[in-house]
Amino acid sequence: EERYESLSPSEFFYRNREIAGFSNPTRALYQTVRELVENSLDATELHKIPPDIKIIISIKEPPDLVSILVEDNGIGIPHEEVPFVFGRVFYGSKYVLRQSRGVFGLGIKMAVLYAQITTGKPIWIRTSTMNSKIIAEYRIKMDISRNMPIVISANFRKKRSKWHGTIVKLITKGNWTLARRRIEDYIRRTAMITPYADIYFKGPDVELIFKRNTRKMPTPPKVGKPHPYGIDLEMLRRLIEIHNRNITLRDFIMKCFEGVGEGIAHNFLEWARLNGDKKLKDLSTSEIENLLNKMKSYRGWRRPRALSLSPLGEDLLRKGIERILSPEYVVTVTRKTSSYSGNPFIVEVGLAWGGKIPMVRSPILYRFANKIPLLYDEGVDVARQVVDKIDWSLYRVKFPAPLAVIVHLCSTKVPFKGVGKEAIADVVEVEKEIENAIKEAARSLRKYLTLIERKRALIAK
Amino acid sequence: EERYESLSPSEFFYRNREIAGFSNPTRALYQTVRELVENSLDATELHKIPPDIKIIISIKEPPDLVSILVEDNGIGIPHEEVPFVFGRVFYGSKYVLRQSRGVFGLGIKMAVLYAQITTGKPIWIRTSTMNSKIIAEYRIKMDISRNMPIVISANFRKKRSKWHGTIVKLITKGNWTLARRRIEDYIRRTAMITPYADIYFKGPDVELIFKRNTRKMPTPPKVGKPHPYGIDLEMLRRLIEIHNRNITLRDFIMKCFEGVGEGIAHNFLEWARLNGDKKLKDLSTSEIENLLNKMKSYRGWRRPRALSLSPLGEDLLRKGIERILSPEYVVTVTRKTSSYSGNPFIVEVGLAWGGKIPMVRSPILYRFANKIPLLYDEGVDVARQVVDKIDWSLYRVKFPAPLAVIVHLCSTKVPFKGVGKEAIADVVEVEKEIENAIKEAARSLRKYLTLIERKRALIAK
Ligand SMILES: Nc1ncnc2c1ncn2[C@@H]1O[C@H](COP(=O)(O)OP(=O)(O)OP(=O)(O)O)[C@@H](O)[C@H]1O
Ligand SMILES: Nc1ncnc2c1ncn2[C@@H]1O[C@H](COP(=O)(O)OP(=O)(O)OP(=O)(O)O)[C@@H](O)[C@H]1O
Ligand SMILES: [Mg+2]
Ligand SMILES: [Mg+2]
Repeated sequence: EERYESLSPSEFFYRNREIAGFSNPTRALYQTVRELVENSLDATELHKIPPDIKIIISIKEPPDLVSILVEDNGIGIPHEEVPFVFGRVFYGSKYVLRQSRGVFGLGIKMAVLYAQITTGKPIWIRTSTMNSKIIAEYRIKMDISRNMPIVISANFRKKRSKWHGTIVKLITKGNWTLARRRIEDYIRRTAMITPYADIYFKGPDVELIFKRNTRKMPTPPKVGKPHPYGIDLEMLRRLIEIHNRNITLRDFIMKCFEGVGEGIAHNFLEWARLNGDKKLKDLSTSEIENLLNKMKSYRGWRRPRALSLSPLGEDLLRKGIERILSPEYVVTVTRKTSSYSGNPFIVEVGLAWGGKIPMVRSPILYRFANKIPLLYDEGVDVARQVVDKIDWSLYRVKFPAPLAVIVHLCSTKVPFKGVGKEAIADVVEVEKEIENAIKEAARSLRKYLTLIERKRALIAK
Repeated sequence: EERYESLSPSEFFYRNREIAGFSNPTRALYQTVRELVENSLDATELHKIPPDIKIIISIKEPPDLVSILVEDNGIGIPHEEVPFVFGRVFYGSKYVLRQSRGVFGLGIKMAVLYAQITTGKPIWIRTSTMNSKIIAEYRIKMDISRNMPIVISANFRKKRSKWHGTIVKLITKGNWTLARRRIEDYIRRTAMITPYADIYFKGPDVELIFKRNTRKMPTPPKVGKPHPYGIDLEMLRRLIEIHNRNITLRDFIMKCFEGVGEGIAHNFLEWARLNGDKKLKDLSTSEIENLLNKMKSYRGWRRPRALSLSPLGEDLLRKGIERILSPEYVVTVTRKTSSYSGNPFIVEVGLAWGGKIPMVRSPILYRFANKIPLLYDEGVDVARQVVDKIDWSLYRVKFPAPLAVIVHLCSTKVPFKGVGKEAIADVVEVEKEIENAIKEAARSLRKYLTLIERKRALIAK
């Protein structure tokens, strides 16, 4: 009667591709640009390479056959990794505790899949890593039912230059006419949040050139360890399993968890009434469960630190806002590290006033998460909810007013509402930090507005 | 430098469980109830069994160890299928073109996973299919890194009665105090949309009993075929591959696609200038691409039919609304079958006025998709956007007013915004149909409101 089946991950996302942002040719074109650009920015910035990103969109065949090419000067992809990177869903290098744009190991595969099912064409890649002596060139499709790559062609040639980086080209069904505004908006906002990047975009009758206005870059994040508040039984069980079973409990918690030094380890073990000298291999299942409960309820752990994060900083954020919005006044605030459920995060906010910013009835909101511009689903984003609850009159802002709010959330785990990365869920700690950051910036804005009101009053006399 | 890894589907959803609705103990408890109840209602209703659903929640150990049990009189699960059904992500019987609550093959696995990582405990199942001579009892956990079940225990005994159905019990971390309102709300709305179901809910200091107020049930949906507007190259390639390669092109399109009879097949082949007698095995890749493009651009296909759908119908929808909202007046509208991208859908709307409905400043919205109550993310749901754009004054509704709007979308593919099934995306055809349905119902409401105004005017004299 009922027929029971198993689906591979690629099969699942083929059937439910709208959940990843590939619902129709307009949205798919936008999402494809995003996936490629975000990969290129990670490949450069995470390795402190000043990004040079080239994006070229052309109409291959009217009305809706579109070619997209993205080139970067990043670290490249090891040639033996290329087939899985482009042809296997849930494959990537971002599965570690470190702030990056990529997190799911899915993005580029969705673009490959959509191009393949609408045009039958493979993705084309040229790439070379920094130390490699060869340049690899591949054409790849996906075996969707098995979640495996199909290598259509693979060519390798000697590298005669110092070139490193990746060029990716796709031919896909896409609606440039309907998608262009969002794509241009996305690229503009990308330039806002990465003022140290050179971005060149060429589309059908449009050319956008953003030259870096600074060579200063944020410090790349380092891979971190889990924090006691972020663990569960599965994680704890695995950490114990992969470690030298002769290790003591004390050494284990110091080695495996974020911010646990000798002093804290000692205090915790005493409070929890656990024997720190007990060997890991001697822990029973119920003792492991007890350890978990004690670790989650102990209040003396250090707050998670910012080593695995990479905020812009107030100076770079200001530069990016000035470059794109040309305001009369900008204030930026980068908050201290906070955390939710053991995941460290930092909120950065900018308020931009006047200049080229239009008069609006409520603040224009620019949302970013891990330096990704978020353009859709503003209605359910926590940032919009905070902006709407602020009483702006307390800061001498009377609408209509030329006010833009820029909110940037950095985290090892951004609480995205979906795999399409469009909106941030209303996690209480994040909401509070966004509110505090906006109010902190708004107090500076108030000083400025008070100042120019006084000047006007003086001039008026 | 970068470390490349592959994740299994269960591993992916373990790390990103908030995307499936398992973000914290409060939300996870709500989602667990949903996943179990929705499975039980599919297991009964899809097979024309009047549903008897029992839901029992108890606090196992304060403050947050909760036991959840759900029992149904459905078709049960074949005992050899139980391990994969409960222990493998992307496994199920809902991967066919037929309206059902379940679609992803993921729901129960998320509940099993969350319980396991918070308490270490397996899920317990007792089940028996209608024709089976045995009752199977299992305790199951998940091997999360491999996406395989771990059978902790399996017992089988002779069935001495005619019992059939499934009982599922989980022990999980959950916040009953914070989740209870939403859970009760969910159960109440489930009773609204399934007036033919007996639902019994027992929780810590609460008991809800909903007895069916009708034995009439909607006709179960049948598994359908894809419509030409819903296909892509991958689908077409596979359909060709699995079919007898000696079949002619004409027989192929008549056999494999929705609503293609001899006449339509003939007209299409003539319009497309294709040879209907050509054997499938003789089609080249470019001929297959050409066939796809022709099928997608041909305007003479029949509209998708309602065979694979199962709307409530105006009568049952009215009964459900009356049972739960106790209004003074109800009007219900079930629209004709429509479609988007080849996916058939039906919109049903109810307007409820007065009686126990409170005075509100904008209509209370009850959203349903495939008979699932949607409680979160109203802000980005297409139904909310339509309700807010309606000029209610044209229908003699002046706020504050005691008005509730019930919107039910039935489809073989509900355009959910995420795997958590909380909101419906703004697909143009769906938006238009919801608007038309509400306006149609609003015209009846207007007649009623006009009538009672006249009565009042008469009485006033
Ligand atoms: N331009 C590039 N340069 C270097 N490495 C790349 C590039 N594009 C992709 N990769 C590698 O391929 C992997 C898979 O990319 P993909 O976009 O599918 O997933 P992701 O970026 O890890 O996560 P997400 O799904 O969130 O985007 C990346 O993790 C990265 O290691
Ligand atoms: N109470 C039940 N009675 C009968 N079959 C059930 C029951 N619960 C689950 N199943 C079977 O197990 C399968 C998997 O259930 P699961 O909830 O994981 O996925 P689904 O319901 O198919 O889709 P979704 O992820 O959208 O809920 C179902 O497709 C169904 O065949
Ligand atoms: Mg990516
Ligand atoms: Mg289900």
